[in-house]
Amino acid sequence: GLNQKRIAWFYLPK
Amino acid sequence: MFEARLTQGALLKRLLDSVKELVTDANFDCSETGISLQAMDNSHVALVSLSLRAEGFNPYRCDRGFSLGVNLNSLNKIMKCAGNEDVITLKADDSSADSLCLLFENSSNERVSEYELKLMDIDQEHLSIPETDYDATVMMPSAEFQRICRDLMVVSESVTIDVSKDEIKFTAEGELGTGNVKLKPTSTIDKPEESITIELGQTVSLQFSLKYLSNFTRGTPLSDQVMLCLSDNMPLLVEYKMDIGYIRYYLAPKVGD
Repeated sequence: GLNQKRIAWFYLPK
Repeated sequence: MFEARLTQGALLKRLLDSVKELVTDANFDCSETGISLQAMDNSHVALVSLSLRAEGFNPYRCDRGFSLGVNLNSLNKIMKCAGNEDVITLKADDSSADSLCLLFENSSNERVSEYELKLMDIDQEHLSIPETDYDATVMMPSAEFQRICRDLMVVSESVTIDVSKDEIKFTAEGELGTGNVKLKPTSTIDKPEESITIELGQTVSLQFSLKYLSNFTRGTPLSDQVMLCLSDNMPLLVEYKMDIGYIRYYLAPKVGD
């Protein structure tokens, strides 16, 4: 199945 | 000193409606170029980014950059005291901003009400979202997108979005059965608000939670059209453009490990 990723998995903190 | 006067006060009500279900506390970052907000939802799956240009206000004054930490439920309660036709002015002392003053004036200027909202310190992580060339960019009527999300929630909590040159397809599969909606590009020159356009670099297929997408469609009253931007293994961008700026929602996809 597919897993729900978190948004911070894709974008770095500023 | 910070002061921002918005002739179309109802816009502020609609903006608040479009973020308050997703985020409870947020910093409004004020600078001389305008007001912006970036916040993740509690589960850190979605992110909302709001930008309002200084030119959209009359007048707009912000001497130096600072943040207004706002509980959106409290702000919403106060905003309910504003009439739909009211002019709304936001004021704060940027050196010791512990409260936000909201001034509501009716169109004939006979009734003026003033509220003070206590502010809070919000420690918020900001993510850096780079300019992205998406594989697929789709523009469609915002009401259509809202309807698709609402309809497919009957079938499943997830939706797969497939974009090809010829169509965008929304598919849901659940215990009761399946459902899908396909839209083809149309160009209605006399009614641009009803047009559907697809710009495609390469085909994409991604799966998202309908609960969040449905939440994003609270932005529908802000714009006739919505823009969906998709790239393989990247968050979906859902954007509602306004005369004064934009609201962007980002949603992390469901992906295999």
